Amino acid sequence: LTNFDLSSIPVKRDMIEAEKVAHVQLQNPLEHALLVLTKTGYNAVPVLDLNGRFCGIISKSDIVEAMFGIEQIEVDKLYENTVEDVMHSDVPTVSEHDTLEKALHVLIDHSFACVLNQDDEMIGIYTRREILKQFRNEFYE
Amino acid sequence: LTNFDLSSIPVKRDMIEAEKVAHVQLQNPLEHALLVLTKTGYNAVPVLDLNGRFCGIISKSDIVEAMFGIEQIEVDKLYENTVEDVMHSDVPTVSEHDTLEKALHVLIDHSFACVLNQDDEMIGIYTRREILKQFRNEFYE
Ligand SMILES: Nc1ncnc2c1ncn2[C@@H]1O[C@@H]2COP(=O)(O)O[C@H]3[C@@H](O)[C@H](n4cnc5c(N)ncnc54)O[C@@H]3COP(=O)(O)O[C@H]2[C@H]1O
Ligand SMILES: Nc1ncnc2c1ncn2[C@@H]1O[C@@H]2COP(=O)(O)O[C@H]3[C@@H](O)[C@H](n4cnc5c(N)ncnc54)O[C@@H]3COP(=O)(O)O[C@H]2[C@H]1O
Repeated sequence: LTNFDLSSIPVKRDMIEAEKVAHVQLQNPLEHALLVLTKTGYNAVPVLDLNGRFCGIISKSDIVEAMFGIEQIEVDKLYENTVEDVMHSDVPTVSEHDTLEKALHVLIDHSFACVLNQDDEMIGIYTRREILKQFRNEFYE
Repeated sequence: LTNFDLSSIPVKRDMIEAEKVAHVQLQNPLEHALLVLTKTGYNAVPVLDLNGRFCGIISKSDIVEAMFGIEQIEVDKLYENTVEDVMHSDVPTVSEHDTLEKALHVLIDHSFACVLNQDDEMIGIYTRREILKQFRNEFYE
């Protein structure tokens, strides 16, 4: 039995703070983005502009698919294209005042959600791992 | 308020059944595995042997990293190496008789878990998306 009220828990409490979030910039070449993703081990990371504002998300898949030419894999495309060319900007985000109730809905279809302040700056991310830990703590601790 | 008893819900009830699970074989060249991952859009899929037995998991990252040579990206490695060369076999799985209680613990650190029968054959996978949907249905429907 539990009376876990997700609408009373702010995402800010348990989000991964911006300083700990790996990210890339709009103008980075894809080769740099692939390096960041490979070194950090993440499949996708946020894309920010020079003011720290959220612009979208770029994934390893986006970059790998950009390498596929008509007949073969074309590595040169990694140097010719930038993050901005292949990222996705129509992704759901949560605001700094949202709660786990909103996060749960977004995380059903997305593995993480960027947390934005009123100036659209990314202040952190909320992940599936984090919300699953909250459920585990609620049910088993 | 909820009396959601995860230990009473079998993973088999909501798992993705084997026929719907994209997978690759031990002996496939990496180039085939990369194609499967790119076409299906998944970041990682199970690896089976010719008898449908679970052998491990292979991810896009494993393949991309295998392409990195000392100085540059070497596409030939995709043809020279097989799934078996780069997959991970020490991954946690759940058994066909396990419940959501066990699945929740595994899914905190892994985005999906293969469901195995007593012969080690993969009969399905249980994903974070599925368990999050169960929580949403419990709390909001
Ligand atoms: N270096 C590492 N160490 C330990 N475990 C690792 C790991 N990299 C990945 N994982 C595990 O794999 C899950 C999926 O990672 P993925 O990179 O696809 O998907 C990640 C990634 O796209 C993003 N993400 C997570 N942490 C991040 C960070 N610090 N910076 C940037 N993006 C992050 O959020 C998604 C969901 O993350 P979540 O933690 O729920 O789920 C993670 C985590 O359980
Ligand atoms: N084609 C698609 N259509 C709609 N949404 C998609 C999608 N591909 C990915 N997603 C979304 O992205 C999440 C992470 O996918 P990923 O491929 O990293 O990680 C996936 C993938 O590695 C594996 N997986 C899921 N379904 C699979 C299937 N039918 N066959 C093989 N592997 C599967 O389980 C992981 C977790 O899946 P989960 O559903 O929890 O979470 C998925 C899902 O919410």
